[in-house]
Amino acid sequence: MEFDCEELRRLLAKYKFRDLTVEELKNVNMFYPHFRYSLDTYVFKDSSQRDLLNFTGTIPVMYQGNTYNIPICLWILDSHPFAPPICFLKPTANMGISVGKHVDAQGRIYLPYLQNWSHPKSVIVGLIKEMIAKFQEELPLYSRSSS
Amino acid sequence: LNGGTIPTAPPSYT
Repeated sequence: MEFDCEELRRLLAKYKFRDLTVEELKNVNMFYPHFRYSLDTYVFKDSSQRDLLNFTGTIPVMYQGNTYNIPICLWILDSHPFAPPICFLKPTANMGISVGKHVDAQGRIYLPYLQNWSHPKSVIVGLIKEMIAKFQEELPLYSRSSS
Repeated sequence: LNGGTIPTAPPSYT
């Protein structure tokens, strides 16, 4: 589906660095054209809320000779690209989370790339590449066998 | 829907 730049600019109206963010998302879309974008309310740990852009989709992770489509959701902060995205796994109803070094029980993703985030060297495409690499070492989701 | 890939994950091993 065609990437709608104008729609994205409208969704990102309140973002501090809208043009930078749109340019970067155009680049993400070139590598990962199946992500869906929407503006939703994110609730922070301190219960504050903010309308933020998020994109959901799957990333291809090779494991034991098979490629799995791991569902993720990335929330882009309104100070992007000067703050890292907040990243979650989005397991389907028949998937379980394998808590590990990079994933907690709520499906939140932790990566060195996020900890060391710094503009301009850190970019979403680079983040996703590291996510794929780490998930290939330690798969974060498993499929529950059907009864 | 914009034709995204279907989520999949490997089976768990007991």
